[in-house]
Amino acid sequence: MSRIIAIANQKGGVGKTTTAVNLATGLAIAEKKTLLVDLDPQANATSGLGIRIENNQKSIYELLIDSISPEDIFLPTEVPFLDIIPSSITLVGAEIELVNIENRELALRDSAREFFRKYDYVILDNPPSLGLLTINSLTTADSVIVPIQCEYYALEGLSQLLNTVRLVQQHLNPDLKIEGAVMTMYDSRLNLARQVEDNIRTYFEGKVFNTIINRNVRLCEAPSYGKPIFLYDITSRGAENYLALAQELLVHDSTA
Amino acid sequence: MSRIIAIANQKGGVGKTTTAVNLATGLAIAEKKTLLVDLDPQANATSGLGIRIENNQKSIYELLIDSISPEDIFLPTEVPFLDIIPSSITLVGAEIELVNIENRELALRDSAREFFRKYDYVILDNPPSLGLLTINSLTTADSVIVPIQCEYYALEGLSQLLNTVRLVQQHLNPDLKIEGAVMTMYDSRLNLARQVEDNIRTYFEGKVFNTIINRNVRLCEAPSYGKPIFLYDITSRGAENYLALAQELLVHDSTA
Ligand SMILES: Nc1ncnc2c1ncn2[C@@H]1O[C@H](COP(=O)(O)OP(=O)(O)OP(=O)(O)O)[C@@H](O)[C@H]1O
Ligand SMILES: Nc1ncnc2c1ncn2[C@@H]1O[C@H](COP(=O)(O)OP(=O)(O)OP(=O)(O)O)[C@@H](O)[C@H]1O
Ligand SMILES: [Mg+2]
Ligand SMILES: [Mg+2]
Repeated sequence: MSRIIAIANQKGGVGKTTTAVNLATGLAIAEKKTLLVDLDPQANATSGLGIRIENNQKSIYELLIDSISPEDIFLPTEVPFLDIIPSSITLVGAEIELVNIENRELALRDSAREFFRKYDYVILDNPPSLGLLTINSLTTADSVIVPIQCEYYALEGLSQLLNTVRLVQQHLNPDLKIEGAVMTMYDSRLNLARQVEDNIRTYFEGKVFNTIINRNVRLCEAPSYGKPIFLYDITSRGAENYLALAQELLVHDSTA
Repeated sequence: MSRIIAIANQKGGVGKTTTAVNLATGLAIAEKKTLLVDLDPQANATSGLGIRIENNQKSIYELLIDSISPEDIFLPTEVPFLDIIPSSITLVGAEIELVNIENRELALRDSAREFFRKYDYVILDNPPSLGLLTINSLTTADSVIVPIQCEYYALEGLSQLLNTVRLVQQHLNPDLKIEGAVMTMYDSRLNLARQVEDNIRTYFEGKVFNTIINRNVRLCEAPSYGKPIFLYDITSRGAENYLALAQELLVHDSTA
């Protein structure tokens, strides 16, 4: 059973990378063979796992633009059962370069889907946009997880995002499902968070993970050490939340 | 004296829109004729000022793609001395459409620069990417303000951003200057914030605004009422910080 899950939301800074890195690590801890794919030119998921790419090393850019096999690009990480396909600064130009390539929305799927099927879970981290990189990700994925910060601006973009998911389902990937929304950086002391939470539950019609990720400073400290939360501070609230999220996903899959 | 200032940072959720809306309002309060231009398909700056665009209304999309005059697009806002060129959902496709247009980096400058010169200040809000919308903005601007959250991932993208600014200076806009970095969502209780602060001051070699924007829940509540912070809660820390930022910019300009 191989599951490809895209982490997507065009709103910036809502916790896509933090969710991708720590959910992927949580699944690896449960001894699921997991691959994290970094589709963001900022390469935050890559550095969040302590990986630095030198200029001559291949990254997701060569997979998308030169159709290099993922076999020649993936790297192991410090975490057993977790591999990564890294990103690099070269990806900045990819969205413009992809525009004039034939079947530009299928570049990832055509180059990598077979390789992805060797893993139990593949987690795709995306940039904050609905451009060709995120479209490639949605075209390849079995389902999408939407991290949402409980703030007003984060709500505004949901209709654009769900609209894009529908378009991908109609034209490129009819099997794409919505796995659910995950509330991130939650601060229960704020009235705003509770008001937005009600909106999110209505919007996603019950497809909201029970696990809520609380605001926790250890989650924003961990990337500066190049470590997922479990290796940085296993006792933190952030580690507890992301372990619960991984477990919720696994339970959901085992009963599906 | 007309100044066009881009608010840019490809890292998501660092406070670009919050800075654009509240700095523009702060300048309008000082009775400077100010224009806010929303170049983000999410249209957060537009809704942050309480403006909703109907399907038949023109927005920044028609200015960039159809070269419609800004005279036919701009709208007044609730704030005296503040106009806006709104964004809308149609802008999602603009980056792809611009790729195959001649002089695609100059679409904004060619259509709007003359109109911009009628204002004392023009503030350009940008999406979280270094694509053609942000490039158009940097090509048109006199200077750029970089909002930075004091967290690790926010530091990682700075070299890409400054590299893009250098490329724009070399090929498209030799007069573009760096106005400075603004530290946003600052929480002085966190060690991380103080460590990152030192990094930012070294990176920008002293071009860091003295005004620091603290984390303040009133700033994230205000957009849900469609109001800048000064109309939502003039007594808040957020209003105090953004008024100080506007004053620092004005003092800097009067002595320049
Ligand atoms: N639950 C949390 N508590 C505290 N800080 C968090 C939490 N989740 C994420 N952060 C921090 O908030 C910032 C934004 O998170 P992150 O970079 O994961 O978002 P993103 O959606 O991937 O951003 P982008 O849109 O730029 O890709 C980061 O500095 C991260 O360390
Ligand atoms: N100083 C602050 N204190 C508390 N919340 C803030 C502050 N500044 C911004 N916010 C909130 O943080 C979130 C991100 O801010 P904002 O949307 O302005 O960032 P952005 O850089 O424009 O994001 P994007 O990359 O998606 O365009 C918003 O929900 C906003 O209301
Ligand atoms: Mg990210
Ligand atoms: Mg914004």
